[in-house]
Amino acid sequence: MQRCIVIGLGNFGYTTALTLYQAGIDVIAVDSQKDIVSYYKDELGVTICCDASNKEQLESLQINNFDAAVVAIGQNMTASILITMHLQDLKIKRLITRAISTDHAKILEKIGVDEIIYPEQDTAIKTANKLMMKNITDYLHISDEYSIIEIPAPEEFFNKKLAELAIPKTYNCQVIGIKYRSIAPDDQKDEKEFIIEQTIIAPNANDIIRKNCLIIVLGKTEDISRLQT
Amino acid sequence: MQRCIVIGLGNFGYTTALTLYQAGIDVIAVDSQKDIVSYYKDELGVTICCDASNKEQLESLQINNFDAAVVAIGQNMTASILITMHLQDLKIKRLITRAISTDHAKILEKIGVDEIIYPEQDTAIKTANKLMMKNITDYLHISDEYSIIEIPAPEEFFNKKLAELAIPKTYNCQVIGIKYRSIAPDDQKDEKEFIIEQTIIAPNANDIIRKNCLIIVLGKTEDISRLQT
Ligand SMILES: Nc1ncnc2c1ncn2[C@@H]1O[C@H](COP(=O)(O)OP(=O)(O)OP(=O)(O)O)[C@@H](O)[C@H]1O
Ligand SMILES: Nc1ncnc2c1ncn2[C@@H]1O[C@H](COP(=O)(O)OP(=O)(O)OP(=O)(O)O)[C@@H](O)[C@H]1O
Repeated sequence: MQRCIVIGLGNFGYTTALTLYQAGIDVIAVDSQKDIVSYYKDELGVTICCDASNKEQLESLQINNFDAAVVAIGQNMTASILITMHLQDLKIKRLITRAISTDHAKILEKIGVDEIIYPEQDTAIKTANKLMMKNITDYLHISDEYSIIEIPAPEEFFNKKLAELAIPKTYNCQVIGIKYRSIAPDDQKDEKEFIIEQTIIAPNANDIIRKNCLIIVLGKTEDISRLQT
Repeated sequence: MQRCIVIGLGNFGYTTALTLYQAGIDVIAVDSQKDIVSYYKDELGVTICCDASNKEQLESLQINNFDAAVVAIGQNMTASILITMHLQDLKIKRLITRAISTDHAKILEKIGVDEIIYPEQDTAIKTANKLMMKNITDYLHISDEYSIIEIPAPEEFFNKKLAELAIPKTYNCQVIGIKYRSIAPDDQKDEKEFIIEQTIIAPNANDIIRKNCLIIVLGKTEDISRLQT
């Protein structure tokens, strides 16, 4: 993807535009508020002040030259829906619209938006799942059944090669990463503190799990819990 | 984790509390607005109306009985910071605070919050990365260097076993999933449409990649792009 238009420069829109711009994508960042547009103009490449819900103004930006559009407007549901429909009428190649409520998401689904992002809800589910897993230091939701979690390696794995442990066969999980840690040299601390010395992602069969390692495991949630001490 | 207090029932807080509650966790959902508390009282288990920035009111909830607290307040940065500090003084075991801006996140970091969630920024970075990967249908950010993406299997992989392809050796990536698809039987559509027939996560060495498959690949971003046609 080479050219992307981001409409609405609140937190979500601004960070999306900035990330794309810093990665070398041609970004057009649009907002209807003058002071917001001038505030970001040196940071985001091309910034344009216009009311994107006005179809002529949007059309003058030559929408069919863009590879993708992100409608990042939060509070104003009407504007978000109108702009989304204008972009569809102008035959935008790829469209991502941000939802600010489940009703908003339902409407966007009904009008045919394939990619809906709902920041507050998506991160809330991720946060709740992260809280519920014991011992894990990080958590990724792959699908309803599968997750990736990072856990302290069980004692029985210490000093064994991955090939010896045959984890896919025994636990129905896949180890996709190993983090080797040592204990931080601080005798005044009463809590163990670790330093991460090395992280191996996509490990080989001959890699060895050691004491204090964290292992990053992919598998069904119920299978992973069998690995947790 | 068994008992969790969620303070602030906006979109983020409400979805966090609901996800925990539906998973069987004892949730105390707190908000200072009466109508919000009564709106959610049948859905969230225990709901309490109180001003959490008032330390005595917070203390009366017996904070040391909780395993974790989530401060989900968005707009009111002062309340978010005050409540966070009260919870730290009351020795909460685990604390997650939501940030609404980079300055807010900086302050939370300085006052010692280990787990900061910034929904708008986190999903924006994920959205931008998803947009930038060509052909991919989904994307997870594992770390700054590594990602997981889902891409159409390259033609040269069709009808070969994973073991034959030796992808870790050749491409420095790991295939962690295969989605088998067939073409939807709809001759009136001019665009190909696929049905997902089967998804294998954590595949075996003998699993075969076929035409129209999507493969879920873990690896360094630059290595993954070598796999994309
Ligand atoms: N019709 C429109 N055309 C262009 N920009 C618009 C239009 N309507 C709203 N905006 C802009 O969208 C931006 C984001 O909207 P919103 O008020 O929802 O921000 P926010 O809720 O702070 O977003 P975030 O949650 O991402 O921080 C605002 O800066 C606003 O000026
Ligand atoms: N001191 C406080 N004690 C308890 N609840 C509070 C306090 N201050 C604010 N809240 C509540 O926090 C909730 C969420 O705050 P906020 O106004 O940021 O919602 P929001 O921006 O809509 O959140 P979201 O982005 O998650 O949708 C509100 O319902 C508000 O009543």
